[in-house]
Amino acid sequence: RLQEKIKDVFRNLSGSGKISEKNIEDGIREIKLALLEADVNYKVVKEFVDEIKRESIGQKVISNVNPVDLFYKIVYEKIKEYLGPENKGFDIKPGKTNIVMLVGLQGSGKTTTAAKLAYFFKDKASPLIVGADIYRPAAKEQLRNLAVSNNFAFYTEDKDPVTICKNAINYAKKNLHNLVILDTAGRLHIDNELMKELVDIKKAVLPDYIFFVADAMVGQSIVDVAKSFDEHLDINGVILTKFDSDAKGGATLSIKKVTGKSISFIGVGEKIQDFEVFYPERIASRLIG
Amino acid sequence: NLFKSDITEEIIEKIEEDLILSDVSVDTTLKIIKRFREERKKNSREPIEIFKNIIEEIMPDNNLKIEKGRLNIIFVFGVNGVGKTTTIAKLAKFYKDQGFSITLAAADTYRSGAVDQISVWAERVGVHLVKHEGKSKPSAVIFDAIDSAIARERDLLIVDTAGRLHNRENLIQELEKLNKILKTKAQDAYKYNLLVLDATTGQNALQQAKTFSEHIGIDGIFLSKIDSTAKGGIAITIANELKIPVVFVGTGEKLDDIEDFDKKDFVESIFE
Ligand SMILES: Nc1nc2c(ncn2[C@@H]2O[C@H](COP(=O)(O)OP(=O)(O)OP(=O)(O)O)[C@@H](O)[C@H]2O)c(=O)[nH]1
Ligand SMILES: Nc1nc2c(ncn2[C@@H]2O[C@H](COP(=O)(O)OP(=O)(O)OP(=O)(O)O)[C@@H](O)[C@H]2O)c(=O)[nH]1
Ligand SMILES: [Mg+2]
Ligand SMILES: [Mg+2]
Repeated sequence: RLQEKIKDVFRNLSGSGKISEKNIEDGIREIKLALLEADVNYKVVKEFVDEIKRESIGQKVISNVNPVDLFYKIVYEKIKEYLGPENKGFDIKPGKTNIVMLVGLQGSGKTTTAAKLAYFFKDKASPLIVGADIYRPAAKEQLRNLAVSNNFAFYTEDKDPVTICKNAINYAKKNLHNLVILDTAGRLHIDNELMKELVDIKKAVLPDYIFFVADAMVGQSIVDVAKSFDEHLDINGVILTKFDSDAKGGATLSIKKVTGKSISFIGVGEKIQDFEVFYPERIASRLIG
Repeated sequence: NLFKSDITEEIIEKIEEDLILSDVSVDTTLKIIKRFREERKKNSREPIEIFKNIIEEIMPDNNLKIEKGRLNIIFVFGVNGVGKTTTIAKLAKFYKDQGFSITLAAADTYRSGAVDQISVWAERVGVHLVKHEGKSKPSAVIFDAIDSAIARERDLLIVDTAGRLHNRENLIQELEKLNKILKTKAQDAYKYNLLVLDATTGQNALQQAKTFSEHIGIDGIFLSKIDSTAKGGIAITIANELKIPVVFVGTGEKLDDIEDFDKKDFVESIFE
């Protein structure tokens, strides 16, 4: 396991020695392998280990400090640095209609998350869930069922997504819902027409919060996907779903590093309560044990 | 000759990066590079051609034998959101166009809107769907679907199941039970266990494949969403470690967005 491998690397480093380029090389390699196996993006890993190397070399190994712990601490701190400070997430602002928009690739968990968000804020707000996916068979039914079985108001109509969202905001105001959650259809970041549709929705309703919803099991390509969604929409935060899988979730590091946007929430199951605020420390230990 | 070996090292580094960025595991990438170095000694072909050959050899051949004149059952499973239900619609159209008589089983009785979703697809393709209204169990739907397919002398029964994470023991046990029902109740049928894998998935795909393989066995893989920018290198890792073939790929959200898996095309796309 990683901790034992790092121990072996520093076995020969005695007290009052320094961490040198030579003995760090193997430790760096082990970290590199662990991060790649955790799906952290290749280019992000390269940057990460270069910085670890620079910060570790020349560090004095004081006689009562275990070099393994020292190296580990540097790595741990670097992961926390890459993930950014704890994210306050999103808060309901009083006296206005708070509008949240969910976007992402096909099957990432947006529709389920729409219901979870409503549930998460049910005591702080009166949610209106909006079905703006007009493409996927029975997408509106899926969301309507989730809304109805959890006693949430639901809005949709037989129009295009921009119109649905605009009318939903008016409906919310009339019916005193101060939190509107817009569920959109899954799409590829390279589908120009569908990306434009998201931009049109944004322009029409000016959401307070746009969340990029991503699957925690996603691989190397998520960096390009996240960048593209961010460039088109200037997203406010990220929601990582299926965190209850045994995926190490390296996407968290890559997405944050490349877009600067933080993970606000994680989905930890299929039920409406399976939703939590994200804390960076959880990923650090998951990534490197 | 020294100059030539320098070029080769550069090429190896570039290939290593390509493979990792394609979601091939570090382990499989290193194995491929090791094979390349051995091949390179006795083979003066272009390095990239040697790499392509090595990878093509890793990927097993198509083993799917759907034939008329008997009941064929495709049992479809995989983790949440990978494209199982949409894939079943595509498979139904694919085989209907070849003259197969088909029944679909709506055995995802759990997720909101799941039965509605497959109902829309069944209607669009024009195939019979066995489903239960209201609360029901997957085993009950499968029982009825097998009876129905046999009574109507169908050539093909495709079974949809709920998405499930491989680390959810109770859900895997449920899948084992459904697999057993299919084996025992339709003993004379040709049964094919099809894992649907999302091409955008990272290294977790190997764990998914290992778990499903250990518990119910996987005959082949449907690699969905290769129209995304992900390369689907997970298929190479799984081929290398578990010897399971990819038989189809999903290239979009419409009924015709399905293609037979072509090793050459796949390997070409990894390196473009
Ligand atoms: N285990 C687990 N499953 C989840 C989680 N979030 C969503 N799912 C499941 O993932 C699958 C896909 O969820 P959807 O909400 O339909 O995904 P979507 O992004 O709306 O899909 P499209 O609209 O087709 O793009 C469903 O089976 C959900 O139950 C999660 O946090 N954990
Ligand atoms: N781009 C693309 N999208 C796909 C492909 N296959 C399926 N999808 C989309 O992926 C999303 C999820 O598809 P589903 O068929 O509902 O997936 P599923 O595995 O049945 O999901 P659960 O039953 O909830 O586990 C839908 O938006 C599909 O349109 C594909 O090959 N390419
Ligand atoms: Mg949806
Ligand atoms: Mg499904």
